[in-house]
Amino acid sequence: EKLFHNRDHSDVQAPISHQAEVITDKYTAEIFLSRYGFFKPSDQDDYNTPTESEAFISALKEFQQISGLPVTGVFDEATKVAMNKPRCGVPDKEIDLTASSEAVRRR
Amino acid sequence: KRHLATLVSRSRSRHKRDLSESGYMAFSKKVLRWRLIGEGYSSQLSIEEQRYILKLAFRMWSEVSPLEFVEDTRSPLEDVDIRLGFGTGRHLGCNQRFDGTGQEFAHAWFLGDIHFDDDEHFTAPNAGSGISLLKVAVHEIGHVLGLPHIYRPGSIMQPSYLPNESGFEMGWMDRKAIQHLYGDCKGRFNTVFDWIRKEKTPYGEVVIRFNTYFMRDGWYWLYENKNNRTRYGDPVALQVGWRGIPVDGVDAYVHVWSRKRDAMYFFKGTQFWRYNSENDQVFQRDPEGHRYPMLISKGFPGVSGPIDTAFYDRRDSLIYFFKNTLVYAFDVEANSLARGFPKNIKDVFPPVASRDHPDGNIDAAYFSYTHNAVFLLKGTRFWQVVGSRDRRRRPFLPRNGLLPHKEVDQHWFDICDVHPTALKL
Repeated sequence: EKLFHNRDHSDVQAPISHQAEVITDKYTAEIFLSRYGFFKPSDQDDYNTPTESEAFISALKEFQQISGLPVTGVFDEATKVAMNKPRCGVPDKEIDLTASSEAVRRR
Repeated sequence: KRHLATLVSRSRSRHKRDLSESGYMAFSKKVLRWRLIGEGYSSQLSIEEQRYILKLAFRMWSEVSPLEFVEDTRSPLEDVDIRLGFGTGRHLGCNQRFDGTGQEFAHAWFLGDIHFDDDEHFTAPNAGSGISLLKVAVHEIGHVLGLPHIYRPGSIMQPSYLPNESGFEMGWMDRKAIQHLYGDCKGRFNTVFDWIRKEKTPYGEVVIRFNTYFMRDGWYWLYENKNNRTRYGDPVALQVGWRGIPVDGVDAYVHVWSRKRDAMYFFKGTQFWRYNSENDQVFQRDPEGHRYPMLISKGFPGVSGPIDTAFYDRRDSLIYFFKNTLVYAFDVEANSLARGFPKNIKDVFPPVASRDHPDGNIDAAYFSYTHNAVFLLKGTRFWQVVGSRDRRRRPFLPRNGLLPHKEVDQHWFDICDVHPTALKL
């Protein structure tokens, strides 16, 4: 700890009970993108369903675009920093329930 | 893929809403009750601090929208429109766990529940480090009112937290977003005036400055003409800024300003006060020792209160008193009514467009130095008086004619009431 603290302890950091999982890789990024509505669940039987990586790239681009980042489609450092920023828990994109529930039920 | 699917299915169980681009009107009533729930107090700030910050957050939305908010600590919880609480991990019966320090700091449900992650280091305004509870609260309240995320710099509704800029206030975009859902702020005023004051420059010159004030009942706003909005933090209670005038409001303000005179008056009912701009309060007595307030009929022979409103016209050195459908022009030098007065308002201020006229019972008569024009306000409308510049361009216009009416809130923006309980923070 610091040798001396502010008189009102305003510089004393309360012991952190637990830390949010830091987004560090593609998997945790997928979780983030899904949670905030960037993934577009699609119908499995539709032939032009994007492959998993295409869906991830498309979701990533959308996040980068609304966050004012360079739209690279690559999980780069700037995107990682943006994803780890403190933020509101309300999704950015509305999740289309009909498609998602259809997809989930079929699975 | 299975894990993502469960995530998607779990999010399905939230109560979803139609988050169209501009949001939706979550409440149909104007006065909304809120409460910081007892089982949801934060462990980081005192309860009073939490309630003060939340009250301020609600006030900030009220200052830019027709909505008013009142803290309700007694009614049954189901009667409370917006319920707020702090929690960590699994909290307050919510189906979306908090994730600990970092990332998600709060969320809002469209039925009026707001949860703050107490693992975050929430701080009071201007406390420097940490996450400003005020900003987060304003953001989440915006969601509960029906606003979606707005991805524009400067908007409080951006999803990511905005680190401490000095003096966080409601920007133009957020104002228009909430007004798009709940409408503009409308209402009649008791009086509107430009307050003139003299200032000395560093070089000793005396310069004239003015501020525009709108008064309604027991509170007032300073209006910043160059910014097209009221002063941040307004309205304020009358007695805060105008000591000695009636706390429940006035009928008129008049500034008699000529080469020989510089006197400011407030009128209410049958009485009037002279105001001392040097020490910013009413005069107790006049030079002859008579106590204020005085009867209007004594100070302005021929005129008797209560009046609707009044203004001083520097062009002809007359005070125009409005009362029902009559106008009393008072000659300050002669200390008597001008010849031929009182007259019908339509004779003094004829309509330029037929039948487009307030017909009397004016709320406020306002000479604006910004616009160099006189405005007659009634209800939510105003009529601009034809000036000399107008008549030079269009000579056919009648003298002191009233141009077609316009809406007050389309000319002076975001003049919004707050709940009386929120007037004093």
